[in-house]
Amino acid sequence: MISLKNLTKVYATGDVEVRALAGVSLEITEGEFVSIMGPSGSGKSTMMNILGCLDRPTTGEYFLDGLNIAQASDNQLAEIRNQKIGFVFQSFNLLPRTTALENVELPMLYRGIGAKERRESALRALNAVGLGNRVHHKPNELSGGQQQRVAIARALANNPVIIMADEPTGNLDSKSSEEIMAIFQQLNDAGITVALVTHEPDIALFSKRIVRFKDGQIDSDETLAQR
Amino acid sequence: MISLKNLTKVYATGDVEVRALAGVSLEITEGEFVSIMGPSGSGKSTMMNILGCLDRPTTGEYFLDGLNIAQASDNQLAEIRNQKIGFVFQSFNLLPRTTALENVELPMLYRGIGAKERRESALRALNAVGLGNRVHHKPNELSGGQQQRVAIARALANNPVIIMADEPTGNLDSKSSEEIMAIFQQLNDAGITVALVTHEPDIALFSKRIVRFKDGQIDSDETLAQR
Ligand SMILES: Nc1ncnc2c1ncn2[C@@H]1O[C@H](COP(=O)(O)OP(=O)(O)OP(=O)(O)O)[C@@H](O)[C@H]1O
Ligand SMILES: Nc1ncnc2c1ncn2[C@@H]1O[C@H](COP(=O)(O)OP(=O)(O)OP(=O)(O)O)[C@@H](O)[C@H]1O
Ligand SMILES: [Mg+2]
Ligand SMILES: [Mg+2]
Repeated sequence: MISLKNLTKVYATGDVEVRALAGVSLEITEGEFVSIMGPSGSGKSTMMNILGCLDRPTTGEYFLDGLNIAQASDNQLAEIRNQKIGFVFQSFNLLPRTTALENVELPMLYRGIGAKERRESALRALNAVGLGNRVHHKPNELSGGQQQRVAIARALANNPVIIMADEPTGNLDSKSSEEIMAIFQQLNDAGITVALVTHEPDIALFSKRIVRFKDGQIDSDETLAQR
Repeated sequence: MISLKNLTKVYATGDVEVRALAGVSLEITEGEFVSIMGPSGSGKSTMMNILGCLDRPTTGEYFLDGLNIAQASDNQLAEIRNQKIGFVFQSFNLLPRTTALENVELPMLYRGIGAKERRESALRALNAVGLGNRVHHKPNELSGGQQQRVAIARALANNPVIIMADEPTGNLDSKSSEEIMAIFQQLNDAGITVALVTHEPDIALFSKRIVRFKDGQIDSDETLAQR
């Protein structure tokens, strides 16, 4: 369902070129649970942003369910982002002046889902990540790990078919991390595709395949013994 | 050198009260290396912000080197923040429109250190955290882990006597994390006091004492076998 072919991403900062991705090819089939690991700066978020239709590669191709993303209209891309993909950003990207509840409802609002259903979905997602008693707090009234969990709830509440999570447990203690990973596993068991970036080996063990990055390329790709 | 007595921090959000700290007492002597652990939302950052003179408790007392912080003037507090303490924020707090180099130089600028010395110190700190080839990048031109390392370099470049780091390796792979912890250990061996919040047990093992939070209070306080 996801097919990346020879992606490159080159940034020109001043007169220096940074090759954030230097030829990445990857296939992810429907229902897979893939972890993406690799050193800081090796290109993981850059690839995730392209996968999430938030950025375009410099060269190379991205096919999502047969659609060539490079040729998709802005409307088609917006529809994919709003309806197909639940994206958890490495730096959360919450709206600072709105509450946890409103932040979680936002993707559903864009999708045209009615107020009552949005509210129920958002409360369910916030409860699932342990934030039932923080729903009216704004981001600056929440701890780092709580903000991270709001970002996770926002990705889940919209019932996406693909979850893309960029270091979703970076600010969480082990118990909260395990609760989040249990949610991802349940969703994956129900057929949802999960791609998650992590730098913690214990977290990667919840997935079924580990793709490792190095210097903007894929260095290894290994299927884990079935859990 | 650091003495916290019965600290509380209470937030009123709407008509609900949140007791972020519910009576915290703690002593940290000069040259110690303490890890602070505990579940997400248990009060660790709240205490760190009070320790770093960035916030005040609701009740309780904080003595730093004999000075009662509650009675210190704003000038005295600014001097402590700029000259004594190197603080690494959980969410980095980098200035978005300035380069990594300028971000790292900023505390030294406030301290009145000359341009040449600031530049040399900043470059040395950025090299030490592996960012020698990213010094002119702005934060949005850096990966999450690179931004985190700029925040660490900024805390170190000013030669503080106390380092307070709030989850400094949350976005780093194991190799980068070990490099950062080796730096903290070297500084501690040279006499610098280190207090760091982490949720990773492997990181806590680089320290000499682990203080665990639970629901706004200290739950346990254990000295590790000497490394
Ligand atoms: N301005 C605020 N108003 C209301 N509640 C707040 C405010 N700031 C923090 N809190 C609450 O205080 C509690 C402690 O927050 P703190 O940031 O200290 O937690 P933490 O231990 O650092 O968590 P994490 O590991 O997730 O970073 C949290 O439950 C949080 O929701
Ligand atoms: N706008 C930009 N201009 C220049 N270089 C950039 C830009 N954005 C990212 N980079 C560089 O691209 C490289 C890859 O960044 P990316 O964010 O994908 O890394 P990452 O693997 O997610 O790292 P981390 O684990 O630290 O989050 C980094 O070396 C970074 O400095
Ligand atoms: Mg990243
Ligand atoms: Mg915190």
